Amino acid sequence: MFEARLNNATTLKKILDAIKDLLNEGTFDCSDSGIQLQAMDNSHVSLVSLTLRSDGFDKFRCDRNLSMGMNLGSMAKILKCANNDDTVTIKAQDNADTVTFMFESQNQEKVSDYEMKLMNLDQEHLGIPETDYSCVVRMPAMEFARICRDLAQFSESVVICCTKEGVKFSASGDVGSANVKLAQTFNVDKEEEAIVIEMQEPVVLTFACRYLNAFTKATPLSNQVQLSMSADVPLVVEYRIAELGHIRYYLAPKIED
Amino acid sequence: MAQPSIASYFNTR
Repeated sequence: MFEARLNNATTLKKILDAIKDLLNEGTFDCSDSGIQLQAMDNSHVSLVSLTLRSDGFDKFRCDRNLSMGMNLGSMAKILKCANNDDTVTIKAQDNADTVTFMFESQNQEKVSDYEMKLMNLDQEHLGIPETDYSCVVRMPAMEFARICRDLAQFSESVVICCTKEGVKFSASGDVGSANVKLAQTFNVDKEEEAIVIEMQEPVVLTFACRYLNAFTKATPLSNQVQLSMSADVPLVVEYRIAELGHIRYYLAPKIED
Repeated sequence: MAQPSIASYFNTR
């Protein structure tokens, strides 16, 4: 028996919004430690890794490890039927071929359940090595989203240059060129407004705007985003989900032809 | 510039 409950459907809706543009389907691996999903996007350019800890749920029970392959478009249709302040419970029997989403209104007067067929997905899992990154940047998630959106107008690629003074995002194309420089902040009142750079070595890397913009769909989940970069290895864009876990996106830098 | 696949950076488990 598997049962996971969140007192508020908003978080689950936001999580789905953060992955459904990149992935058509995904396998949710459930164990007593929580729920994990790892999947490459449809074109195998980026990787999404979602971790939701069991202790972050309002109720969590998983008697036996369970892998549930879900069509994320179908899941989105179902979650649209939940009000933001509904309690959502995900339920499945062991070895079941369906999963049930139950939504309960705050006053308990409306209870709805939606059963969805599970899919057998033959997805390969990638082993992600622990890496010490040359540069780790933490910045407001809204600011990162804004920069990715703005620079995508000028080029398919954005160059991220990180030194201890700051981080610079650049794009150039037919229209001209754009540069956005952010300095590390000191003594900001609010932690979520801080820009913090931990640098071992400076890096200059080029990434596809299209994927960075897809990652920023996770912005509503977190005030801050963390970018981890080293030469010649994939960038990690991480959004923490308060008290529940995190979503990480991996994207390899572009290389010279 | 070329965009490598993410799979080429991580090992298949």
